[in-house]
Amino acid sequence: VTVRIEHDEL
Amino acid sequence: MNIFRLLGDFSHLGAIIILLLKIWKTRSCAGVSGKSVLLYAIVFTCRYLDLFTHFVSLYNSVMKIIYLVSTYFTLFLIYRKFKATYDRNHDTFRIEFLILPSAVLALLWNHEYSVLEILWTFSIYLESVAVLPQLFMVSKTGEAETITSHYLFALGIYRFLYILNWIYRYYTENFIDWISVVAGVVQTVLYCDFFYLYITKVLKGKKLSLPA
Repeated sequence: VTVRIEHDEL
Repeated sequence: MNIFRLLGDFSHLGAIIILLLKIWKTRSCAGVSGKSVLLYAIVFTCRYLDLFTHFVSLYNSVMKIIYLVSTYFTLFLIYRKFKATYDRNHDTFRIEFLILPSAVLALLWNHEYSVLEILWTFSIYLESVAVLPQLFMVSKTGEAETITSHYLFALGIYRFLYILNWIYRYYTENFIDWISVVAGVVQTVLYCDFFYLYITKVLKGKKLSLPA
């Protein structure tokens, strides 16, 4: 599982 | 983008617009918690600072701007334009009890120790409890106007739809953000009691009133 901190949600 | 997220975004937008139109059309903000709206304004401000640093998509930027502008405008209607109708005696929830723990938790549990990231995390935690002043107000007066109930339902169901989106993204993109998931589940759980009343009363044409 990749835990990304790219916030692409609202 | 998937259907759950799109529906979630639009129900969130719907909630904001319902509230704005209700206040605008009736020239009154009776029964509306200005404190909850204030908390949402703080939430959007802290979360959407990335408008200046990080471009996701046109859709994403436009929605962020609409959320921000309409929430600040609602705040203006409650605390300035129609402040004579604001029910401040019933809007007595102490919001520092929500803001301070959210801030402390954001400092303790975050993805990265940077200003923007901590503000983002703070906004996620604060959003999960930001409805409490409004729910507290409903419980204090023992009832809510039907339109206020629709507003609360749209506001609550949005995070539930996001949970479905996170499950979907976990299986299709192998993507998971535990901070959002845990806060989103807490946020949705806080609505359970309200959802029950909404389905059993408001959808059957009755006004939402709490048992004495």
